[in-house]
Amino acid sequence: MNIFRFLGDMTHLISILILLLKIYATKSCSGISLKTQELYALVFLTRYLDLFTDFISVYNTVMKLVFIASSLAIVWCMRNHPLVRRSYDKQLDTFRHYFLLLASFLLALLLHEKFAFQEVLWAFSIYLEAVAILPQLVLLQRSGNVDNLTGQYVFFLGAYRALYIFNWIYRYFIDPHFTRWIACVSGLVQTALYADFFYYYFISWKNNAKLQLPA
Amino acid sequence: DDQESRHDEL
Repeated sequence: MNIFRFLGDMTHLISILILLLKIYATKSCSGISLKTQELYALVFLTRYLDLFTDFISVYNTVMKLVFIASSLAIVWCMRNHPLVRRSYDKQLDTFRHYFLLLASFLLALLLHEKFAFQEVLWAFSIYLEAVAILPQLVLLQRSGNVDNLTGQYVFFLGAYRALYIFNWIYRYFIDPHFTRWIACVSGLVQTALYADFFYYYFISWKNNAKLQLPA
Repeated sequence: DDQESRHDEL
């Protein structure tokens, strides 16, 4: 464990706590893409298959359980909670996320560390996580004004993987034959997808104005 | 080697 990865995990946890706060406090999920949340739940379920078979550390196990439980709770809430589900922008959340599922799975069949069930699904979860934010970014562009908590949520979500890139650079320097090409390249793509969001987020922070994404 | 193939990151 290094500081970059720890900060990355904490940033990821903060983003989830912000989303839970938004949904719990406002009883609303306006501006949040259910499709992105479903993709994240799938990312965690397919990545943490080794939860019970491969003990790394208490921290690792606890964080995996928190990520799985919170992502499922958010999806359940957005689908079934009477107040929350009513505020879901169903007509704006129209990204064809099934294509993201298919593309990620096909890529995982081609590119993986080992051709084994758990490894193919691990690679699938890495590729899927890289593109899972797309429905959310499209929804933000369509819904025009972005409320503060949603903006913070997306910002921390983008920042966590950027910190992981520093973690991979650090691990490579410490141990030159440490190579996680799949996670690293995918992480770079994932962070790049936030580039324009980060730009408009910075502008809104600099001008102390509302976050506006161009349609 | 086993250490190498393990996914120790979240």
